[in-house]
Formats: sequence, structure tokens, C-alpha cells
Amino acid sequence: KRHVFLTGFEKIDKELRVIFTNLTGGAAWLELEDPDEIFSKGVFLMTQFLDKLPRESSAVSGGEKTVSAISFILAIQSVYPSHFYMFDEIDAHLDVRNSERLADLLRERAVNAQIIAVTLKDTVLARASLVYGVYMEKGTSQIVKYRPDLAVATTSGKQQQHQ
Amino acid sequence: KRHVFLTGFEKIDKELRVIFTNLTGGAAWLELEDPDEIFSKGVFLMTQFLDKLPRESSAVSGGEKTVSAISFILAIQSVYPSHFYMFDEIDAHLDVRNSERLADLLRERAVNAQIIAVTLKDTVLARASLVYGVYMEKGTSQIVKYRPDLAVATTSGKQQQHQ
Amino acid sequence: VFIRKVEARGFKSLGDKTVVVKFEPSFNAITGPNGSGKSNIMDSILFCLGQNSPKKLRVDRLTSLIYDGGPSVKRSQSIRVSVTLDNTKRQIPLDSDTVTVTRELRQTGENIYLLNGKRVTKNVMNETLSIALISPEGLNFVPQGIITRLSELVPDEKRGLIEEIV
Amino acid sequence: VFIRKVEARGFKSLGDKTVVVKFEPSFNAITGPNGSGKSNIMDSILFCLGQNSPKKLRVDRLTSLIYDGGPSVKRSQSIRVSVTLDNTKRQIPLDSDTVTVTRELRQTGENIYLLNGKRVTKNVMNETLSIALISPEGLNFVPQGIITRLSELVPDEKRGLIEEIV
Ligand SMILES: Nc1ncnc2c1ncn2[C@@H]1O[C@H](COP(=O)(O)OP(=O)(O)OP(=O)(O)O)[C@@H](O)[C@H]1O
Ligand SMILES: Nc1ncnc2c1ncn2[C@@H]1O[C@H](COP(=O)(O)OP(=O)(O)OP(=O)(O)O)[C@@H](O)[C@H]1O
Ligand SMILES: [Mg+2]
Ligand SMILES: [Mg+2]
Repeated sequence: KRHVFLTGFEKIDKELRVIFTNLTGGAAWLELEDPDEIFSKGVFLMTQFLDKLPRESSAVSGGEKTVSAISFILAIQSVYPSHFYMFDEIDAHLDVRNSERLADLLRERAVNAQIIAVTLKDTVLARASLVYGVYMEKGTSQIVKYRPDLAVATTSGKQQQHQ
Repeated sequence: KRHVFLTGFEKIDKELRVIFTNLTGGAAWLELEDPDEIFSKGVFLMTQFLDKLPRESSAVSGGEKTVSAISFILAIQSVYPSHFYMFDEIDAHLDVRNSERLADLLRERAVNAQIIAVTLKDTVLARASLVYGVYMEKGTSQIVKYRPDLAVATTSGKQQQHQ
Repeated sequence: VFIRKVEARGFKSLGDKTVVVKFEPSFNAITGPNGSGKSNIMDSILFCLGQNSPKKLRVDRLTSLIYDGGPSVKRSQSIRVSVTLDNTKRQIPLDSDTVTVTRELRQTGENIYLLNGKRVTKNVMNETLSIALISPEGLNFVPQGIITRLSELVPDEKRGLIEEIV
Repeated sequence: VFIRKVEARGFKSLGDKTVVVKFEPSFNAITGPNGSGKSNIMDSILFCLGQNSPKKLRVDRLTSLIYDGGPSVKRSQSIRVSVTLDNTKRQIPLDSDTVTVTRELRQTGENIYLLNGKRVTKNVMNETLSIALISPEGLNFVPQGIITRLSELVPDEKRGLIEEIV
């Protein structure tokens, strides 16, 4: 059991390091709280953001926690891959630059597997190859293929420009 | 005790109705799950967004839940006012239109009490009378008075244009 | 296996007329105002692929998934969602380039499952999909709010999560 | 009573040189990239006004609030935060148009409190501020993540919250 856990742990750690550096230019890695007491102790997600000191992921800012969590889940997905992925607003707490870097990474990963991502961020929409806009009309959702000139209209809820 | 609770409950309900309609054009109100069993049952935050059916706040979308929670806390603050307010990224899950309406409401409320709000949204920054930009340099926070031409620079982390 | 298209009728806010959404094999994005129906589209896919937990579909019971109309519109009688998956690599054990998974839910609570238009039992549906490693419980689905919850896990919970996955 | 200015040295990422931030009585906004220090500014105000729960200041113990330097910078020796409040309406029982609240925290864990530059005990500090209804536990402070937690409360928890407030 210990062997199974450590094998998975090390694979996830390996992917996490690459993904986090890709997203932030910093470094991240997993650490066992106590290698002799694996199952009664925890796992630390250590993160060192660019030009800062290393900190456990619970000690960083809200947006930095989001970046760490995203890196973690993407690492898990790299170890246990699927053919398609669905993400619902995973970028909610990211600033402009972090959401740009995330969108770049998703576009890269979409070469090998389909990605369907819900987002409110223009930076993410800009990097998608196909965008749908959804809006409400009399309690019913309407779905339209997106045109860049509708960009502000759809996310701001003003639907009169739709076609 | 029941009387104290109901008095506060009704005041908060009254404020909630006004604030929610101000923010959404819809309606919201508080309901006791069981008026005969106040303290062993719950309180429903009923919301009817524009052109939709009424729903308890746990049955609506992520962003709609945020609007409901914001209306609720602002209603509480109207009943128990302070001289200054500090909000840290309360607009994280709001779309463009909802964050515009929230920012308009905050600007109105700032006439009577000071508001200090952390936000990543340009729509909110646009309505503030004073904006500070914060950025990291070698592990230390730098705080500068904001100029609109720095807007993208500061929230996207590219600090070379700061003064 | 990727999603070529989703067709939904009567599912949550998607209304009583069949809605068709086609996807590309690459990077697709869905946007729109709060409450417009974006997460409902995700829910319809999960529902079709076998999700039976009302909590995970953000309702109190499965029949609440049925479009309940608006202030001036009638409620739907039933739900019908079809997800058409690409199967050119035959990862799903059926001899067709696409596999269409269909699920109907009536107001009675009765579920009907179809594979390429042919009626099957719930077990056959689940087994067929799981051979292609497709499941609504998969790590490839990241619903709204999960990242926030992940970011708040303490070290013991992180270990527990890795244990579960491994 | 509103906040005229905040001066902080040695507090979290704000560094070892004193940082001065002046506010207007109206609508002030703070923005910047993730991890730049925005919430730390809020924390410094709460700390100065008497917050003693490390959890609420997002640290494991209060001395962790001290600026711990960067890869090439030394750690600070102590924290000193001053919040200057407008007192033209004399809501704080001191005869001055502004009241400056100062708190110092040394690496030893020792706290020093000053009101208008004059040293006072923690109790006097808290009592003076509470007369003006100022407290770090006040309903006027909405830290990062609270709205998300509020939006996930079940009806019983909502009643409990109203009970607490009323
Ligand atoms: N059975 C139903 N019939 C009709 N409408 C429904 C039903 N169930 C939910 N809804 C509506 O669907 C809307 C929520 O849709 P959804 O969660 O997809 O929004 P969203 O686009 O993801 O928004 P956000 O950006 O806020 O997350 C709610 O406003 C709710 O009123
Ligand atoms: N004692 C300390 N000394 C130096 N830096 C610290 C200290 N405590 C925290 N930090 C740093 O402060 C940063 C967090 O700042 P803060 O929480 O204010 O960010 P933020 O601007 O609110 O970001 P977000 O938009 O992601 O919420 C972290 O990157 C952390 O490394
Ligand atoms: Mg949603
Ligand atoms: Mg913050």
C-alpha cells in the first residue's frame, strides 16, 4: 500500500513541478509531513513564487492558492489522463497575467485532449478556438456561437447585439 | 428572545429587499422556515432574479449566490452601520454587469461612510475616487497611487510602467 | 474519445426546445452572464454520462432537473439529453465512428438509456462507457467551486485526496 | 470615524521601510496582481485595531506577521503599524481631530500599544475604540473568501448568523 501511494505521489510531484514553473516561473513540489508516518500525517504542497520565499500553500495569497490548486489538479490529470476535460470557472480568483498563462497552458494541452472551459475572462476566451456565448431570455438559456464584437455584450448581460 | 430576533430579522429583510432590487432589478426576501419553530429551523434567503422563478439562494447559479450573499451582508450593514467598511475581493464571481451595478451601489454608499475595497475588476476601479496599485518587487510590496494608463499593467503584474 | 455534440431538451434552464451545441476536439470556451446557463450545460453532460447524485447536479432531487418554465412558460414533461462522442479509435466497444449516448428522465423519475439509438439498461450503459474510462466521477471534470475547495485543504486532507486517487 | 492614513513597517510583505497609505473619506480601491500585498494591507489595519487571532490574520502565530525578508533580504526585527482615524466628531473619547492608534509587535511576542503617541494598556486601547464602535470583529470588515462562505450557508446556518448578529 505504501509502495502504491509513493509511486503515485512521486508521479504527481514530478508533473506538478513542471506545470507550476510553466504557470509562474517559480517552483513547487510535494513533501510528506513525515516519511515514516505517511498515512497518519499530511502532504505539504510547497510553493515558491518568483522572487519570494518557499511557503506551504495554505500560507500564500488567495490567488496564489488558486494557482497552486490548479497546478495540483492539472498534475493529477497528467498522471491519469482523459480524452476530454471540462473546467467550470477555474480562473475566478486569478489576475490578468495568471489567467493569460493558464489559458496558454490550456491551449497547449488542448492539442492532445479536448478541453471545454467555462470562463468569464476575456484573456481566456481570446485563446480558445471555439467560443459559445450563453444568455437568458425569458427564463430560457440561449446559446450562440461567439463573435468577438459580442464580447462585452455577452459577459455583461446586454444581449441585444446577438445574432 | 423571540422578539429581539424578529425585530432584527424584519429590519434586515427590509434592507435586503431594497438592496437586491437595486443590484438586479429582481426581488429578494427572507422567510422563516417555520414561524412557530424559529430557533430549531432555518431562514430561507428567497431570490427572484429578473424574468425567472423565485428560488432559495442555494438553488441558483454561482454568481447569483454571490449577488445574494452581497445583498445580505450589505443589508446587515445597513441595519448595524459603521463609519468605514473594508471589502476584500467581494466581486470575484461576478460578471461585468453585476460588478458594474455593485460598484455603482458602493459609490452611492460611500457618500455616507468610507469604503476601502480590494478588487481585480476594472469596472469597480473605474468608479472609485482614489485607487492604489500594489505590486511586488523582490519580495516586498510597493504601493503606488494609480494612474488609469497603468490599469492593465498593475493587475497583470507587468510593473515596468510604474512611477 | 471527445465530445462532438450535445443535444438537450427540457434540462434545467435549457428550455423545452432541443438545444444543439457542437464542440471541436481542441480548446472550447463557454461564456456569458451570471445565471445564463453555462454550468447547466456542464450538468447536462454529466447527467447524460450517468451522474445520479442530485447534490452534484445542484438540485434536491433528480426530477428537479426538469425545466420548470418561467413566469410565463409551462414546465417540461421530461428531459432528453444526447451526447455524441467521437469513437474513431474504437475506445468505446461499439463499431461506429461516433457513439451517441442518450438519457431520458420522466417526471415519474423513470430513466431511459440509449446507445446509438438502441435502448440499453443502466448497467450496460455504465459498463460500456467505463471501458473507455468515461465516468461522471472522473478527474477530468472540474465543477465550479472545486478549485476553491482544493485551495483550502489542509495537509491531512491533501494526503487523503492523493490516497483516494492512487 | 474614518481612516485617514495607515503607516506600516515590518508587517508581512510590506517590508522593512515604513509604507504610508492615505485614504479619502469616500470610495477607495486597491488593486494589483495576485500575491502583491493587497490583503496584507487590510490585515495590517485589523492587526493595529486589535486583532489577535493568528488564523484571522492568515498566519500560524502572531510573530509570523513579521516581514520575513526575501531570498536576498533580512527579516525585520519588529512590526509597527499606525492607523490615523478622523475624530472631528469626537466619536472616540479623546480631544483631538485625529486619533492615531499604534501597535508594535516584537519578535519576543511582546505587544506595545499607543494612542496619539502615548503608551496605553491593551485594555484601554480596546475600550477606547469600542466606545466608537470600532472592533476588528466588526460587521464592517469583509475579508477575502467570506462572501463565498456566506453563499454556501444552509438555512439553519443563516438563522444562526442572524441570531449572532441580533
Ligand atoms: N429546472 C430548472 N428549470 C429552469 N431553470 C432552472 C432550473 N434549474 C436551474 N435553473 C436556472 O438556471 C440558472 C443557473 O444556471 P447556471 O448555474 O448554469 O448559471 P451560470 O451561467 O453557470 O452562472 P454563473 O456564472 O453565475 O455560474 C439559475 O438562474 C436557475 O434559475
Ligand atoms: N511575514 C511575511 N513576510 C514577507 N512576505 C509575506 C509574509 N507573510 C506573507 N507574505 C507574502 O505576502 C503575499 C501575500 O500577500 P496578499 O495576501 O496580501 O496578496 P494579495 O495581493 O491579496 O493577492 P490575491 O489577489 O491573490 O488575493 C504572499 O505572496 C506571501 O508570500
Ligand atoms: Mg456557473
Ligand atoms: Mg488577497
